[in-house]
Amino acid sequence: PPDIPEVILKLLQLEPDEAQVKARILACLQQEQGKGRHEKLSTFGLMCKMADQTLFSIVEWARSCIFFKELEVGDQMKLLQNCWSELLVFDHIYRQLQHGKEHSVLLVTGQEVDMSTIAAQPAPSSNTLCCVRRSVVLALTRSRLDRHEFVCLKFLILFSLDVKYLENHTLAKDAQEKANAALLEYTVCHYPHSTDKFRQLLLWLAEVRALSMQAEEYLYHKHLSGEVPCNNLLIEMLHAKRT
Amino acid sequence: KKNNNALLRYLLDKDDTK
Repeated sequence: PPDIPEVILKLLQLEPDEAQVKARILACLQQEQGKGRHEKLSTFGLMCKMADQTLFSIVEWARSCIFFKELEVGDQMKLLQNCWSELLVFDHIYRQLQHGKEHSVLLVTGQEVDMSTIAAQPAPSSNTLCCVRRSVVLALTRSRLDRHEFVCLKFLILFSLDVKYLENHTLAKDAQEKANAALLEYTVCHYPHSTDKFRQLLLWLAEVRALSMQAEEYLYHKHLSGEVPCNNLLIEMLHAKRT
Repeated sequence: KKNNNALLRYLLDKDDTK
């Protein structure tokens, strides 16, 4: 079998322990549920908490990531401010891809939620349902995405900011070029019968980005309505690009 | 008050404790 590009091998090694992440987030949510009646979060609030905790894991992963860890904090912040929602959505989509079901969603905690349950949430729920449905559709249309491609795309998302916005142009450009080259090499060698899989994956990634922008706007709208729990990383990231 | 993303900065800056 053809070799795996070194960049991808390194990224695979840096993948967080799923079981650990799951356990930590579950424990956090259970702590929320243990609170008194007046402090208890709504279902939507719990989902926000889940996203918030997943963000912590994402930041931890980024910190140890090749190239990223060489950057100054200023540049690291810019990269994460640019891509945090896309990373969250991408993580969610990949999970649905593995879950492989059209009418239910698998959460980071391992819980499965039926689409009908989501549809039954208090109004306005149509946007939630639309976003979730689209994420599942995106997952299903991308039925061939293996773990090597997943880690490489995740890294590309992390470094998807135009380098002109960063201090360390050289390092960021190097990261982008190496990751693109690795993905191209990998897809050409491992899926020789798939016409131009590399370009298809990048086009698909653009759709993931579009969905994440939509989800962010929706979340911001919910925040202005006072429905998103405050004082957390999620809110901070939401505000980072909006003065 | 402009958001300076203090929590993110802290998470990126902090030392790992074993």
